[in-house]
Amino acid sequence: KPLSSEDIDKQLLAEKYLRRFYGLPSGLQGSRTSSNFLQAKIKEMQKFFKLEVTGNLDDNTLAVMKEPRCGVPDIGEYN
Amino acid sequence: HFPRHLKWENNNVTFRIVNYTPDLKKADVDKAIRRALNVWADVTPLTFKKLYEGNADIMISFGSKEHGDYNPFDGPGGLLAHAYPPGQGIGGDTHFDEDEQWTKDSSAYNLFIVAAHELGHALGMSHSTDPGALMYPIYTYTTGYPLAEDDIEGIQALYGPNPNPKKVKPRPDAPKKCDPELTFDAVTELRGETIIFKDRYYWRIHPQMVEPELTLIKSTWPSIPNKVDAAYENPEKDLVIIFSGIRMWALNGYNLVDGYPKYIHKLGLPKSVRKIDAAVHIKDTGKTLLFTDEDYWSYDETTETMDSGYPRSIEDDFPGIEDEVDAAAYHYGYLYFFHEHLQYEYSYNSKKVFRIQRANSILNC
Repeated sequence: KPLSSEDIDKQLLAEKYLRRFYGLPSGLQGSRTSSNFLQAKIKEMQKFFKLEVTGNLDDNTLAVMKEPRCGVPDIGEYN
Repeated sequence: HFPRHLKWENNNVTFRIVNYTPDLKKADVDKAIRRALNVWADVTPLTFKKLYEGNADIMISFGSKEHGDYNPFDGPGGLLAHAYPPGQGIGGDTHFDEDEQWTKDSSAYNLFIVAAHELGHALGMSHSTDPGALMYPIYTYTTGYPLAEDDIEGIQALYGPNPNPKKVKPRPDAPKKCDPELTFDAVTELRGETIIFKDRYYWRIHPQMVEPELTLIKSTWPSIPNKVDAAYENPEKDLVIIFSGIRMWALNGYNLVDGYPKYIHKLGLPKSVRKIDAAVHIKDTGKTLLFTDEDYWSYDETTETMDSGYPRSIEDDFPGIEDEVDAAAYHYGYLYFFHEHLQYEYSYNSKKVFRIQRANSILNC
């Protein structure tokens, strides 16, 4: 069924955050679907912040994503 | 560190403040940047020379939205600043989001703290996963010396230690919840949540949260000291009282109540008491027990007076509990005493210890 607008907002926030700080690639990547990548990147972020690693956008994960922070990525090369 | 351990090849690094925020006086910006650089200079052989024109290694500027590096800011909140690792051109450059309100205190974003963090990047430090480290990516207001052991270890791995070290007292690493030797400073309920204070942090245990959440005290309550001695909840008044030294603060929910801090002696304690070790409110009797060294006092919340006949000995009245306690909590007829790394489950009615566990069993360890 269609996602509620709140779910879409959460998804957008998460994708933007993970793209900026965790190198989430844009669009589909070969045989893996974008949701696989998203889940893997959520897990990476949850591990970094010592949250429960579920791969899901739970409230704790979203709360951390909304915190004021430094714009430098948490992982990977910074160009 | 960043990949390839990027660092300045020369220990004499130059910086230039290209423009200033209107939020602060120019002198206050200069001071915040110099203090932030000194944080790193104190623990390394690095020196920082200010340039007033031309190209410096670290070019510092304030800008909003797209500000010339194709790495735009996002308006108020969210991204506060960013900096580039050491290198030619944009390398080392440090940008602050002008859409933020920059301050000298905790009223909005403290420029010194953000600058110290960003200049860490400009020297080659990446983000730390330690929530108490300066290089943790999320903004938290703190006072005092900002570097943790983790920050010092990181920067010294790149540049080595300062050959003429100043005496600095780094912040200890964040407490590890499953450390078998873990002790607590204070434990209290707060509207159904449990709050555990330890050093400059607190854990929040919420019934709907699987993992306890660790946060700096200062990031939630900037005016409460970094060390809490005792705390208790009075659910009838919907207040949590927090003790630190001879002062106490009150919370209503997570908000500080006006009119505090007050002196603990207002409760009726003698002036000789300088610190409360533990405090617990017994719902069934309306009394609050205050533990100080080997004794305890009983405070009547209804009459707001200290009960007569106190202090009494902890050892005499709570058989099986050692003579001092670090923290205490009360649930359904049981008192939970924390002392060193142990937790004693004590039946208030039958005056017996029923169970002894590790203190951190409360944190699911």
